[in-house]
Amino acid sequence: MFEAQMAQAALLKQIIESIRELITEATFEVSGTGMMLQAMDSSHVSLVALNLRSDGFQLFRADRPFSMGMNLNHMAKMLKCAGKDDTLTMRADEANDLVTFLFESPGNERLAEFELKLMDITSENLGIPDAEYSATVSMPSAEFQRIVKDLGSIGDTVEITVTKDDVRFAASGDIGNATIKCRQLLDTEKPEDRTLIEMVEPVNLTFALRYLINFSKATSLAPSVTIKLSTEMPVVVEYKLSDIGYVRFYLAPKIED
Amino acid sequence: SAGQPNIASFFTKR
Repeated sequence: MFEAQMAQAALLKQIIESIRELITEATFEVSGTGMMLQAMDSSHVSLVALNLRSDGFQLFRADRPFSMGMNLNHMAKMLKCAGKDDTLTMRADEANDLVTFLFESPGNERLAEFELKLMDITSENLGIPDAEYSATVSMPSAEFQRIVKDLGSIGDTVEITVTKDDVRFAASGDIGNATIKCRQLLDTEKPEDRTLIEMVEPVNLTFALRYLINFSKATSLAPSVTIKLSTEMPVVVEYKLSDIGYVRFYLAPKIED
Repeated sequence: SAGQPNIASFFTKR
């Protein structure tokens, strides 16, 4: 038996909206520690890792580890039916191939029950080591989204260069070139407005912009985004979900043949 | 031109 209650159904809706274009089907792994999902996009260039800790839920019960394969577009269809301030309760048991989403209005006057068919998904589960990165940049998530969208209108790839003074995003295309340089900015009123650059050694990597633009769909989930880079390693783009977990996107760099 | 490697090649299979 699995049962979990979230104060805001809108949070899960937003999470699924931010990843469903990248991965259409995925398996949620449920255990005593929480709900996890890890899936590659269909071209196996990027990977999404979602972690929702059990202590971030209002109620969380998982008698034993349990896998729930879901079509994320179908899940999104159901989550869209939740009211803005509805709570969400998820229920599933191994006896039937369904997960139930219960949407309850704040005054408890409306209770909606949606049952989603679960599916068997065969997927590779990858072990991602906790690596030390050469450079870690934290910046407002809206700023990162603006940069990748702006550069996406110039070129297909972005070259990211981190030095101790700044982080540069550069793109080139048929119409010309663009470089956006962000300096470290620590003296801000709100911590989420900071741009923080932690550099062990300088890095310079190139990535496909369309994936980074896709990752930035998660902007509404967190005011700040953390970008971790190491030479010839996948970039990690992390959105922290306050009090419950994170969504991390991994993207392999372009490597010279 | 630059190649695009498979993301799985960077991680270990479980």
